[in-house]
Amino acid sequence: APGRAQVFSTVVDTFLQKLVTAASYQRFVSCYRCVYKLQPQLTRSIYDQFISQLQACVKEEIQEVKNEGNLEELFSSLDKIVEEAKDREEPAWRPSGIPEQDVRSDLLPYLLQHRAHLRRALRDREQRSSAAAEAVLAGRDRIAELQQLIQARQQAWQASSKEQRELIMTFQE
Amino acid sequence: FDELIVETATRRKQWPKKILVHAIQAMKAEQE
Amino acid sequence: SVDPMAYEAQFFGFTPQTCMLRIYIAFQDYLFEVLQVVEGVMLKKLDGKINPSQIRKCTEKFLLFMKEHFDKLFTKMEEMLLQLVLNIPKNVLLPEDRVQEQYRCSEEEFRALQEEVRQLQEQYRAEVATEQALLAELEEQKIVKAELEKTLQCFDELENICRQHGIGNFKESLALLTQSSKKLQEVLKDVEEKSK
Repeated sequence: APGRAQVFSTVVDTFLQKLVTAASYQRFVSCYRCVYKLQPQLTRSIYDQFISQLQACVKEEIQEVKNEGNLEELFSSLDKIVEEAKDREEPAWRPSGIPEQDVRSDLLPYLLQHRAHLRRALRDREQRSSAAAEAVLAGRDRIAELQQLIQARQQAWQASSKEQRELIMTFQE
Repeated sequence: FDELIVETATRRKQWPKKILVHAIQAMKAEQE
Repeated sequence: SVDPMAYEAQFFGFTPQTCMLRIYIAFQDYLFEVLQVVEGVMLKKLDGKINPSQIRKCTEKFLLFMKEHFDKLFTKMEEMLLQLVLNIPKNVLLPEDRVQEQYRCSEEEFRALQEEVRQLQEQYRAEVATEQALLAELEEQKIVKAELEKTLQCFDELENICRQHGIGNFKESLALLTQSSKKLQEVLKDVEEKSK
C-alpha cells in the first residue's frame, strides 16, 4: 500500500487538479465577460497566469506545511508503526484520561525490578545474619566451654588447696 | 481547545519519562 | 461531537484538524491574493477602458464560484487526509505507550506491590539491625573469650611453675608430699621410741 506521504501528495494534487478543472477558462470568461470582449488574448494570458500562480502557491504552501510539521518523517515512521501492528485486530490501548492510572504502567517494570533487588538484598542479608548467628552461637558455646573448663580447674585447685589446708592442720597438730 | 489537546497530548508523551527519571533516581538512591 | 484526535496529536505534535485548518486558510488566502493580482493586472492593462467596480463585480462572481468549489473539494480532501493520513488506526499503539500493553495492573495490584516493597524495606532494615547486633555480640565474645583464655592460661602457667620446681602434676606431688611427710612422721616416732 502507498505510504502516507504518497497518499498525502496524491490527495492534495487531486484537490488542486479538480480545483483547476472547476476554474475552467470558459467559467473565467463567463465571469470576466467585459474584459474578454475588450481583450480576449489578454484574458487568456491572465487566466493562464492565474492558474499557474494558484498551483505554484498551493504547492509551495503544502511544502511549507510539510517542512514545518516535519510531515515526511512523521508519515514514514507512522507507516512503520502501523505496519508493525498489522497483525493485531483488537483496538489498542488509549490514554484513560486518568494520569495516575496511566503512569502506573510506566512505573511498574521499575517497581518490579526494585522489588527483585530488595528481595535479593534481603536474602543476602538474611544469609549474612544467619552466618553471624551461627558464629554467635558457636561463640556462646565456646564461652560456656571455657567457663566450665575454668570452673573445673578452679574446683581442682580448691580441692587441692583444701587438702593442703587439712595437711597443714595435721602438721600443726 | 486545540491548544489544550496539544498540551495534554504532549504531556502524555513526555511526562511519564520525566516521572520515570525521578522514580528511578529515588529507587537507585534507596538501593545504594 | 468533536473527536479531539488527542492520540494523533500525541504523535504529530499538532491536532490534524489544526493542520487542515492551516492549509485551508493558506489556500483561501492565496485564492484571494491571486484574484487580487488578476484584478490589478486587468485594471492596469485596460487602463480607463473599463470601470474598476465593473471588474470588481466580475471578480466577486468568479470568487463566489471558486469558493463554493474550493470548499466542496477541500471538505473532501480533509475527510480523506483525516481518514488515511493524519490518523492513527484503532489497533495501533504508539511506541511510547508499548509499556501499557506489557504491564497492565489494577490500582489494587499496584498498591499491593508498593506495600510489598515497603515491607521488604522494613524487613531489610530489621535484618541489618539484627546483623549489627550479632556482630556486636561477636566483638564482645572476642573480648570475653580472650579474658577466659587468659584465665585458663594462668592455670596452665601455675602448673608449669609447679612442674618447673620439681612438682609435676601439683596434685600428685601434693599426694607425694603428703605420703613422704607421713613417712617422716613414722620415722620420727620410731626414733623417739628407740631413744626412750
